[in-house]
Amino acid sequence: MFLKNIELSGFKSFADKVTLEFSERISAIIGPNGSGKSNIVDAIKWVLGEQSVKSLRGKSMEEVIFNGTTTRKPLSRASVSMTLVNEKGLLPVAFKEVTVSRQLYRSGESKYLINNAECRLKDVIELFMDTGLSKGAYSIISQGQISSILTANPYDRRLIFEEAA
Amino acid sequence: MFLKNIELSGFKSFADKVTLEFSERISAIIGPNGSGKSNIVDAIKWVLGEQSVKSLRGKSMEEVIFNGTTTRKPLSRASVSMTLVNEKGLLPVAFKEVTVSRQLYRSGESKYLINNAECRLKDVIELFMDTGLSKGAYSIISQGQISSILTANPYDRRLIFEEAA
Amino acid sequence: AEKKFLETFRKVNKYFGELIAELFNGGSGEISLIDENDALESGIEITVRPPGKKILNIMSLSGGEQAMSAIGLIFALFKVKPSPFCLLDEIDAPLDDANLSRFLKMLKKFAEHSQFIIITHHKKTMAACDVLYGVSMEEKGVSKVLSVRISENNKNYSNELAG
Amino acid sequence: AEKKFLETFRKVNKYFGELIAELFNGGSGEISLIDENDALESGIEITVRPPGKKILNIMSLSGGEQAMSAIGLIFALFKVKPSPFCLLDEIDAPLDDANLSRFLKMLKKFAEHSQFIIITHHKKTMAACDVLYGVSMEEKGVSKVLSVRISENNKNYSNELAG
Ligand SMILES: Nc1ncnc2c1ncn2[C@@H]1O[C@H](COP(=O)(O)OP(=O)(O)OP(=O)(O)O)[C@@H](O)[C@H]1O
Ligand SMILES: Nc1ncnc2c1ncn2[C@@H]1O[C@H](COP(=O)(O)OP(=O)(O)OP(=O)(O)O)[C@@H](O)[C@H]1O
Ligand SMILES: [Mg+2]
Ligand SMILES: [Mg+2]
Repeated sequence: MFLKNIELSGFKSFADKVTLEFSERISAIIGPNGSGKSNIVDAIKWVLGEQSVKSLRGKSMEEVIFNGTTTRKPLSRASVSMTLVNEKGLLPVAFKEVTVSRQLYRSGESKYLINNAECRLKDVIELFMDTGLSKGAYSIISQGQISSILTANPYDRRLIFEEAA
Repeated sequence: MFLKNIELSGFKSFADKVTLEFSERISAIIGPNGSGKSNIVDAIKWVLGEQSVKSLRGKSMEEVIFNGTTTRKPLSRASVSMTLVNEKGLLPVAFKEVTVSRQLYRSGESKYLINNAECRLKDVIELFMDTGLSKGAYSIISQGQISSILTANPYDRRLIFEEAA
Repeated sequence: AEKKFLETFRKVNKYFGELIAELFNGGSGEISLIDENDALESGIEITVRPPGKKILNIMSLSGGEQAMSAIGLIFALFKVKPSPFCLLDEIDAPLDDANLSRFLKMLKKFAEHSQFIIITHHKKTMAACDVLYGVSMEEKGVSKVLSVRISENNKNYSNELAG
Repeated sequence: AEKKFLETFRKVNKYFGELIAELFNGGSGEISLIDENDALESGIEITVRPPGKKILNIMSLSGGEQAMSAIGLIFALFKVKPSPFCLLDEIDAPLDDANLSRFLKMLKKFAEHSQFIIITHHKKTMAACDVLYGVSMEEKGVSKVLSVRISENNKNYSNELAG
């Protein structure tokens, strides 16, 4: 399975819709400080079902919605869609391509979709269970997280091992 | 007042005696990963009276003594001497130059000296009190400490403000 | 469950040792259970000994040495159970030139079987990638993805993308 | 005591705002007491708004933006009460080229009145210094200070040192 593309709209600093198509091997994301690179990592975590606001660098989930600039008004909805190519059938669905989407409205309303069919957060989390992409895994290393991997207390470290087992 | 030089002997990876003379303006310390640059920062903290082993990246104070390599035996003593030029009489002593030294033996015995006269740790700490160089101050920023300055809980932040007051 | 965990643990330890020796061009490393009799609850200890040096606790390793150790652990877990893709945000930040080269050599090997997305400020790392995305904020506070540059070695791939 | 603290606090805040505007080439920043009525016990809040952006809590600023904010705070405290010397270990690590240049410009101004010792991996930072110390480990595990290079601009200083 690999990540084909991701689309962000209204998510953090991505006010306007942006699509990124990824290489099957190594893609690099570069740019100046504060331009939005780590926000892309947050978007990927979020669409995979991340529930911890701390892990998304915020104080409330509403903070993932574009909140405006000195010249632009805030938006009322954040939306992220991710398309994966399901070769080898790693994902427990019959499709060759799987698109997972998540939307959050300022009202607090959330939407989750798998291949355009509305579902629950639970279904998204279950879809990725046991793929190494779920919570606590070692496949998404956030900025600055390297030092905490080593300084984590010995019992917290178990989490990444249990994901691998 | 400025830092004229520092001498390390048996301190961490500085098995052999090394002396650094500093520029009055900006000195840079460069070198490969693991070569000993941050150990110099630890040496400066230590000779100023640092008592927290955590702040020196160790589990016990004995860990500041050179503990050997695959081809060299451990040493039994760590020694650091720092010479400051006391212009403007910022330090509460009558001398134009002040040399502070600290030694630690594997036996656990510690020695502190100011201008070659043995004294107590307390005297070293009092010498630097109110100069901005004491514990909790903002004049020595260790590797990785930048993020903790900002993520520190709001009450811990007070410490650096109180040092400035 | 205990059996499976221990089996996985031993594999990770084996790979960790091999990868550390590669990343440090020598030396050794291992992960161990603090309490061998309580595999399901025990904490995990990480030990790394760079070449020529004696083992000291991991906290007195330098910033760059710690990063290389963590990279060794992540790749060891990855080898035991590869995830579909791996996202690394500025993992190469504290590395000097020599360590950076060794990290990139290992990354390219792993990328033969897995997909990697790397955020970096290092030019050497950019040169090792197939696709480069430039994120920018021409309009302050609004992110744009401004350019996709495919490396010289991948002319076929770029035709695919263009077509 | 409370009076002195508040006086110092207001000075730091004033300088913090000025330095942030300089480091970010615009924008604003301030430090504030969480509980204004309890100055001696209250926690301290830090707010930074990069140019064009809206204030969000400091934790959602980027790695580089956080480093610039911390640099602004350290220099603001330094301005209120300069210490004899300032030791900075890889404080410039997360900065991109533009931020690095602004940081170095500010560093040189402060170095007119204070002594700085900087540990860095960035070539631009090395070029801004008067004296360069190279630490190395030719013999594994044993540190040596291998070279002192004085910058071209300081020929007088280097003669002094040599003599
Ligand atoms: N909800 C939001 N609305 C608008 N902007 C936001 C929102 N959340 C975060 N941001 C902005 O996004 C920026 C941070 O972006 P990000 O962390 O992705 O930067 P980066 O490219 O990774 O930079 P660095 O190289 O410094 O790590 C911050 O300036 C922050 O103010
Ligand atoms: N007591 C000791 N005896 C011998 N070596 C030690 C001792 N304490 C620490 N070291 C060694 O010093 C090295 C760390 O040095 P230091 O942290 O100064 O590196 P650095 O030059 O700052 O590197 P980086 O660029 O990665 O931050 C480690 O390899 C560690 O094993
Ligand atoms: Mg970032
Ligand atoms: Mg260091």
